[in-house]
Amino acid sequence: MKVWTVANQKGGVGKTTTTVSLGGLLAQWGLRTLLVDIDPHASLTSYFRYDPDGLEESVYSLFKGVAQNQTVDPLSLIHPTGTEGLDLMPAEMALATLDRQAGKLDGMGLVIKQAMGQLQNRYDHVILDCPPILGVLMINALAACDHLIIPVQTEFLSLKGLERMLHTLDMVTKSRRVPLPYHIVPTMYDQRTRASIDSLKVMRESYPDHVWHSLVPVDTQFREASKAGIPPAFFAPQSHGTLAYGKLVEELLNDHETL
Amino acid sequence: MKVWTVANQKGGVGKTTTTVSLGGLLAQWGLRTLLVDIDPHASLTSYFRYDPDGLEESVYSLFKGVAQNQTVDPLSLIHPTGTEGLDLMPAEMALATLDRQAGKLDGMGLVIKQAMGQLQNRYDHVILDCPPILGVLMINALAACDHLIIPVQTEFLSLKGLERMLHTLDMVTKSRRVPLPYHIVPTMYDQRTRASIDSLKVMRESYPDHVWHSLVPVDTQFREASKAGIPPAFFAPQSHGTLAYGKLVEELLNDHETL
Ligand SMILES: Nc1ncnc2c1ncn2[C@@H]1O[C@H](COP(=O)(O)OP(=O)(O)OP(=O)(O)O)[C@@H](O)[C@H]1O
Ligand SMILES: Nc1ncnc2c1ncn2[C@@H]1O[C@H](COP(=O)(O)OP(=O)(O)OP(=O)(O)O)[C@@H](O)[C@H]1O
Ligand SMILES: [Mg+2]
Ligand SMILES: [Mg+2]
Repeated sequence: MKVWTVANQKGGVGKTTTTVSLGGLLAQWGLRTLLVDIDPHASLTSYFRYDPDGLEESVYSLFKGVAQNQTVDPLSLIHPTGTEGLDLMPAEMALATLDRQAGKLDGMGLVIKQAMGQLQNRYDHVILDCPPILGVLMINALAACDHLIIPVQTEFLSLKGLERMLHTLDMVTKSRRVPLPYHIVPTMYDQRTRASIDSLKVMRESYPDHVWHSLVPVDTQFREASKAGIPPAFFAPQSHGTLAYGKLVEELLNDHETL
Repeated sequence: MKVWTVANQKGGVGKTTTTVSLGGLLAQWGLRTLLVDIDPHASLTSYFRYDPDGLEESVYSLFKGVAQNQTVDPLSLIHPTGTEGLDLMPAEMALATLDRQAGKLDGMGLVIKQAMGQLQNRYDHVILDCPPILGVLMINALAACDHLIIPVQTEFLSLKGLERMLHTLDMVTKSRRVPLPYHIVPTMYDQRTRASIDSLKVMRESYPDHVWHSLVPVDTQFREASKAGIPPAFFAPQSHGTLAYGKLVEELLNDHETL
């Protein structure tokens, strides 16, 4: 089982879209895939029509279990998405309170890692969708994953955010024996704007060893897919955006050690 | 002096873009305007080419002052933006640590409000740009403002986020004598996508008394403006996006009690 984390402290760069796109493609290719929503804002949970205010069994139950010294079976937190071979562990609003509590509870940095360890034989791939903020939830995701995907919108403000994200990565993963492999994925590329063209160029020059050689273009089908609640791989399989994510998944599967 | 807060817990909906657009227009019309960046991710600070990792004097100094019982003059934290009549109080990275510390320090919910009180005679308008997360920083901004602007991208996931934002607003402003007036501003409207058209319709039906009657269209000039580090009002004064924000400012100034 491979655990992928999709994270970036900048908001609205396509983290949830990347998670649903990759997950849908993996399921379409017959690989058993679990999506985990660790964003208190719960976009991924809403995408599949679950109400994050009304859920009993969610990612939060894992943290509550650790705090109250009770075992929680991660399998009991898994919900269907309506797509064959694609499951969801949803978020609920209470996740937002964790950052304020974390100071009190040591060992809260490995809750997700331990839960994923118990799912080893059930899934081929797990993808973690992160909130746009550095806190105990993102730290959990970075500790739990085998590979990190950083979507970066091809525009100036997101480029500044990338420096910060990589700075965070260094800080948080210092304790790992082997550095965490990561890919920077340029998203929402719009060839009509100078800003897109120039920021992509800066990205490639600044991080030559980590930026994916291709990109995900601006594609209106992503908004349509999220309205329909269906992964882009099934909603618009031939759209430019889905085809780009298809290329990314293929390369990640073939050889996730290099680009 | 009027204090406006621009907030939404959903990431990437145009909070920083709205802040810079409104600020630039107010300055262009000769109104003395201060922009305050209270997002630890510091997009607004980066927009004007300041490095959030290297700043001595920032919004964080206000919180540090309260924690250490030292007075800090808000005027000493103000920086130029390069645009006449438009100043900036930048963010720095240390703001991200506040949520974890807030539990220890009571009265941290009014730090911004008190600082703005000391600037009453210096500015006509102050605009606060918020991070995409509910925490002590957003609570400060909601306590400090006279009027709230909630940018909402016209797409499904942001619509779900809007319910949550209004739920937060109810919780946080219960203690106010008079309810906080707010506008919901539809942004990044793309008439080519069904999702945009439908979500705008749902917004208008669900919140008839609070959604602005017009909208901000998708406009590639915003990315170009942020790359140039110049407010859209000066960078692309005739672009569709800037003209739309111009209409919004005019209405807000004429009569901010009603739409
Ligand atoms: N390649 C793309 N082309 C066009 N629109 C896109 C693309 N990728 C994502 N979007 C749209 O951009 C918006 C933001 O995307 P998304 O919610 O995935 O970002 P995010 O990084 O997860 O945001 P948050 O920081 O709130 O978690 C959504 O409306 C989505 O449909
Ligand atoms: N009307 C618009 N048309 C096209 N692009 C836009 C529009 N408004 C904002 N953008 C672009 O969308 C991206 C996100 O906008 P912005 O950074 O202002 O959102 P935000 O809500 O402040 O994000 P965060 O949650 O990270 O603070 C930026 O690249 C910006 O240039
Ligand atoms: Mg998301
Ligand atoms: Mg912003």
